[in-house]
Amino acid sequence: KKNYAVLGLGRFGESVVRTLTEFHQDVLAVDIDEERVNALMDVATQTLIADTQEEAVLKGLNIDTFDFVIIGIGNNMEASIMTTLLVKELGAKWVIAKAETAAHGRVLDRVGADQVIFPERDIGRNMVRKLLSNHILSFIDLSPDYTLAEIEITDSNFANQNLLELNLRQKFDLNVIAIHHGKMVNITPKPTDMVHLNDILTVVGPVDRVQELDDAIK
Amino acid sequence: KKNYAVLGLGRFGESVVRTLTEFHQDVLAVDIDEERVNALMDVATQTLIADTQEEAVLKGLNIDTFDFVIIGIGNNMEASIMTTLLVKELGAKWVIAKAETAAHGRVLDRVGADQVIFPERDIGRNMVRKLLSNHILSFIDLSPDYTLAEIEITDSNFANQNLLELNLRQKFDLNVIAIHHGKMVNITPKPTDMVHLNDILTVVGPVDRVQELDDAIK
Ligand SMILES: Nc1ncnc2c1ncn2[C@@H]1O[C@H](COP(=O)(O)OP(=O)(O)OP(=O)(O)O)[C@@H](O)[C@H]1O
Ligand SMILES: Nc1ncnc2c1ncn2[C@@H]1O[C@H](COP(=O)(O)OP(=O)(O)OP(=O)(O)O)[C@@H](O)[C@H]1O
Repeated sequence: KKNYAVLGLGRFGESVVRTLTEFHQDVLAVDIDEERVNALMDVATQTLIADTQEEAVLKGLNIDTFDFVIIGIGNNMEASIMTTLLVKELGAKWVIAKAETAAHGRVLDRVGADQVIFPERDIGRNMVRKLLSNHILSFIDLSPDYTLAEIEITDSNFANQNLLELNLRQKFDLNVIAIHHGKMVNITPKPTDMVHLNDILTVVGPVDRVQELDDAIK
Repeated sequence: KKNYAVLGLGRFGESVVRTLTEFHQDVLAVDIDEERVNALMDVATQTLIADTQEEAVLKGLNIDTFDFVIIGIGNNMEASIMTTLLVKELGAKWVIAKAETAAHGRVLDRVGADQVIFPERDIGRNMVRKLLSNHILSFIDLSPDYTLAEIEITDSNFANQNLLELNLRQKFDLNVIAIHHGKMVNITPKPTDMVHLNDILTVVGPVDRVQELDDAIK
């Protein structure tokens, strides 16, 4: 199990803390503002009111022991940059920082952020992908090119056959890792397992091939 | 093919226009700021410099003919709210609006937005799900008996053969969903793909069978 530290509890940081907790992960939530910390006291595993620009604070947190450090300090660009620099210098393994502007993002890159998030830009893209898909119920991008997606089989051309006959691997370069049939989930589907109308397939593969399958389904 | 109108070309609106274009969709891009419109002149199908709070402008655009209207007016909450109201009153089919704050979002709901986007909050959630995607199946209704595990192949009895020869499905009821070879990850492994010594396999299957494989590897 990995552990997470979230520094800066604005809308982004708070959302990260709440989602991590929802998925039963251990998370430390830190902010300079007492109210924001208190709001998450019963949500996060651990909380702290502190200025993350202070090296002593970060050392005291053993910031290098966290698998992921997420920096959600927004408006105060200087605090965001300084915190990122110090956190990386102190040995944090993987730092994700939220950027206010493209230039801010480039600075965060320079001071060592492993990943920079641009909320408006990234959500715009995600939203469009959801809009354009017809049968994709949800997706998680595993990398820039590969995605895991849940696709509903609403087309009888794709139903009432087994995985070998459906042959998504050959036709779409997709790996079916689960078949959802009503409430049941078959997580190690065999080639002989049947796909019924309205089943949901969890597939893994290239983003464009997933889209292709989505388009092929009426 | 559907058509899209994007009103307000900040970072969110611009990202929506660029992504729609990338996926070969028809998009009209509108903003009150000439520079922002010009920046997307060669990207969007059609552009217009206009104040979207003016009913005459929206009527002239035949806003009711678009399948989706996306309102990316941010900072100017009044313009965002007014534009949303007018666009819905004029018969727009589906309106997605970006909100600055939770309260702003509630107002947008009231004036008819079909969908409200909260970039920081939504991206925080998406980002966590991506981080956790190595525990992919926590997002699928995982039966308590199944698990996902990463197993390093340190035993030459399990190496230098392909997945078909390794036959983990028959021997351990396990589905190999990825092969990690050094820095490379093969996320759609074929039966003919090789497993080399010290590769890491991502497998899915019954908890006890995963343990069995783990024990079998010296
Ligand atoms: N030096 C600091 N140490 C710890 N927390 C800080 C520091 N400076 C700012 N913060 C916190 O970072 C949080 C996020 O910053 P702020 O709300 O200004 O940015 P934001 O970009 O509006 O955030 P969001 O967009 O995520 O809502 C705030 O709760 C603020 O108290
Ligand atoms: N009445 C209006 N008609 C058309 N466009 C408008 C109007 N008012 C504001 N805009 C445009 O909306 C765009 C987005 O607004 P702004 O940049 O203020 O918000 P933002 O929240 O910072 O955007 P983002 O977060 O997406 O970058 C700007 O390009 C602005 O010119």
